[in-house]
Amino acid sequence: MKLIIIVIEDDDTPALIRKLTEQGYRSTKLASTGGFLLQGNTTLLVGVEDEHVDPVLDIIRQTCVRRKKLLPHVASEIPTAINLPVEVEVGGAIVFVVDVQQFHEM
Amino acid sequence: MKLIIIVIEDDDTPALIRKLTEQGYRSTKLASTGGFLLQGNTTLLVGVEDEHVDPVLDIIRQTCVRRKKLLPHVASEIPTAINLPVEVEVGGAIVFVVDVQQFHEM
Amino acid sequence: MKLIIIVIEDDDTPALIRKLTEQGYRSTKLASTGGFLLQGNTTLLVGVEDEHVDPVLDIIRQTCVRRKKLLPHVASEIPTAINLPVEVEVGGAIVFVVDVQQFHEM
Ligand SMILES: Nc1ncnc2c1ncn2[C@@H]1O[C@@H]2COP(=O)(O)O[C@H]3[C@@H](O)[C@H](n4cnc5c(N)ncnc54)O[C@@H]3COP(=O)(O)O[C@H]2[C@H]1O
Ligand SMILES: Nc1ncnc2c1ncn2[C@@H]1O[C@@H]2COP(=O)(O)O[C@H]3[C@@H](O)[C@H](n4cnc5c(N)ncnc54)O[C@@H]3COP(=O)(O)O[C@H]2[C@H]1O
Ligand SMILES: Nc1ncnc2c1ncn2[C@@H]1O[C@@H]2COP(=O)(O)O[C@H]3[C@@H](O)[C@H](n4cnc5c(N)ncnc54)O[C@@H]3COP(=O)(O)O[C@H]2[C@H]1O
Repeated sequence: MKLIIIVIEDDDTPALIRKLTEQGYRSTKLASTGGFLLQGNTTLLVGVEDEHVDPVLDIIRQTCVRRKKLLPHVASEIPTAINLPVEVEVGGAIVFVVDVQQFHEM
Repeated sequence: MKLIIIVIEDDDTPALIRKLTEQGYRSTKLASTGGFLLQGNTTLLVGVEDEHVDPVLDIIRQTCVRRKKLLPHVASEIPTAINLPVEVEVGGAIVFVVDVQQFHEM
Repeated sequence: MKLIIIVIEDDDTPALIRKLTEQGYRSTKLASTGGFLLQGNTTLLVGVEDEHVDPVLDIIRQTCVRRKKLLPHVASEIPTAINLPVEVEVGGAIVFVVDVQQFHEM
């Protein structure tokens, strides 16, 4: 058994939990905060049998992968003739896989 | 040393913490949410010497075991002559025991 | 790779996160509650390469060490001639170092 500890953005959390649940994987969500940006994010605990670690990593990779997103131009003080959209990076996941010595469902 | 990670219902949390403290076991409580029901629950961290894992598991088993509870009949739209109480399942605990390489009290 | 799980007082948290970030260490903060005093505290997750465990423990030891603090005398019901300051213990850190089988930045 392994415990997978996943830190993801709040926006990606509902989709990841839904995909995990559809595949029969159980999870527990903890509200957390990033140490650098000091912004809210999500820490997810997913306990799985060893042979399910790779399929879960695949689900995370598909749902939370880092990607560029075009945001409508954020109005600045200086009126500019061309309001080009702004490209920002979103998503991403930090994943720790930890060994579980004992697992009990009481 | 082991770190015991326990996911339990909010209602069982005060009793479990009290029982653990009475036996001299220390704990840290984290507010969490279940991935399936999306309802609040509790994740408890309990760090213990290896020989105390089994006694702690016994305390969890006694305090949080799954049980049936009779709830007064929840009034439904259709008035029924017989207001039988409704039986629901409560309690339960999901427990991960993880090995601790180093423990420090600074 | 190791995951360092640190329980500290809320007051010491900003200084510890700042010191860790300055040294290039990343962290995730979880709001928690102590099982004995039932007061809010902080649980910090810090994932580091094995050779960085000791330097991180040093940073914790310097930032969160238990220390005596003089608090201005808390006015009591009985007016006393001498308002001596009260000495209380603050700080301290409880640290669990756990082995990480796999680490992924997606
Ligand atoms: N080794 C580790 N141990 C424990 N938790 C970890 C961790 N690595 C990452 N995290 C967690 O994952 C969040 C996202 O990290 P990511 O590397 O994708 O995205 C990071 C990274 O791209 C950047 N960043 C973080 N620290 C940085 C630094 N010292 N210098 C430059 N950029 C940094 O800022 C983003 C947000 O960081 P933030 O700390 O707010 O939020 C982090 C933190 O909560
Ligand atoms: N895919 C599914 N299909 C049918 N029924 C499902 C289901 N997923 C969960 N359930 C049922 O719903 C209860 C609440 O699940 P929830 O995910 O909200 O709340 C869970 C979750 O927060 C945590 N948990 C359970 N297994 C976990 C695991 N392997 N990894 C991480 N957290 C787990 O413990 C809480 C209680 O779990 P417990 O098993 O006692 O009770 C579960 C289980 O009886
Ligand atoms: N049964 C008892 N009898 C007498 N005094 C007691 C006691 N339990 C705790 N204390 C004292 O109260 C302080 C706060 O404990 P609390 O459980 O609220 O807050 C704790 C708890 O959240 C966490 N913690 C400590 N040991 C732990 C363990 N083995 N497992 C999980 N969490 C632990 O670290 C916080 C600070 O612990 P720290 O040892 O520095 O400081 C402890 C300790 O000095």
